Amino acid sequence: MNIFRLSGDMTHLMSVIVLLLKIHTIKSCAGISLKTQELYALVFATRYLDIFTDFVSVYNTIMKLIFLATSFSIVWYMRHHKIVRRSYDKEQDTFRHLFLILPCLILALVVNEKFTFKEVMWTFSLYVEAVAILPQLVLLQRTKNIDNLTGQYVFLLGAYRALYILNWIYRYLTEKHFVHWITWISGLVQTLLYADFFYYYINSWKNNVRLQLPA
Amino acid sequence: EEEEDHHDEL
Repeated sequence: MNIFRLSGDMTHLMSVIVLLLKIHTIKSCAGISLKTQELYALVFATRYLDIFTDFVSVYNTIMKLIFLATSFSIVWYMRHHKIVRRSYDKEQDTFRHLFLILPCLILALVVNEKFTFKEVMWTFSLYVEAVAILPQLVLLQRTKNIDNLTGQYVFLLGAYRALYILNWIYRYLTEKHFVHWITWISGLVQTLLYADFFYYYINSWKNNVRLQLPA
Repeated sequence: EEEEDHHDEL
C-alpha cells in the first residue's frame, strides 16, 4: 500500500459518500445519471467476484463490500425510493449504456490477460469503468445548473483514478510490480474522459462561479 | 523478476 493508492481509495470512497449524502439527506438525485450508477454497480459486481475466494487483506475486503453495498443501494434509491425517484430526470438521462456494455464485453473476450471467466470479467469491469462516466457527463451538459454536490461527486470520481495512475507508476518504480497494460490504458482513457470536466470545474472553483459545462 | 499482477488493488 502506498500514499497514492490509499488516497485514491479514500477519494473514491469520498465520492460515493458525497453521492449517498446528497441522495439520503436531501432526498434528491437531480443531475445524477442512473445509467452511470448502474454501470458502476456492474463494474463492482464483475470485478469483485473473488471477494470470498481470494483474500487479499481486511482492508481490501471491507472496501469491496462498501463499494458493492453503496453502488447497489444508490441504484435502488434512484429506482425505487418514492421520494428520490421523483427527482430523477428520466427524460434527460437517455444515454443507452447497453451500447457501452456490449462493446466492452466483446473487447474483454478478445483482449484480456488470460482467457478465464474471472480474468475476462475483471477485464470487462476495467473497460466498463473507463466509460461509465459518459452518461453522467452527457447529463451534466444537458442540465444547466450543476449543484455543488454533483460537481464534487464527479470531481472526486475522476480524481481517484488519476491517483491510481500515480500509484501504478510508484509501484512500478519501487516494487518492480507492474500492472497489465490493459489496466494502464483503461485507467488513462478513464482519466482523460474527465479532462474537460476538470478544466471547467477548477476554473469555476477559481473564479468562484457556478459550474457550467459548454453545451 | 517482475511480479505478475494479482489484482490486489480495488
